[in-house]
Amino acid sequence: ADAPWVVKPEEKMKFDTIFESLGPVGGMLSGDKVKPVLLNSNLPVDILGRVWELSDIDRDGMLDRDEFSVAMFLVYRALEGESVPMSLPPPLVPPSKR
Amino acid sequence: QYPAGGSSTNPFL
Repeated sequence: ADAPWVVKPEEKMKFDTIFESLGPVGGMLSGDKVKPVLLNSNLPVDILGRVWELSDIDRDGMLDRDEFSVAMFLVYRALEGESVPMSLPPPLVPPSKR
Repeated sequence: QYPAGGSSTNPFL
């Protein structure tokens, strides 16, 4: 449970910068703000749907900055040819949500 | 339409 988050600090900084650039409201990004960013990856929509399922950990239809980092991490991994897991591996769960 | 057990909060469904 105390394993280090797989999102490295330098990656987190990059993802946080993207997060802020999208105009979060109350520290959250709605699905309609995140969707075009993920679509921009040109990954299949069913893959992106799974990325969303895994990253919206509290299933409120919004991503906070940690959830957004999970989404971006999975998208970058998928672009490198790695498969998106069916469920979120514990090391990918943000420490704030364990 | 959402799959059984799916989330209506998913913007990709």
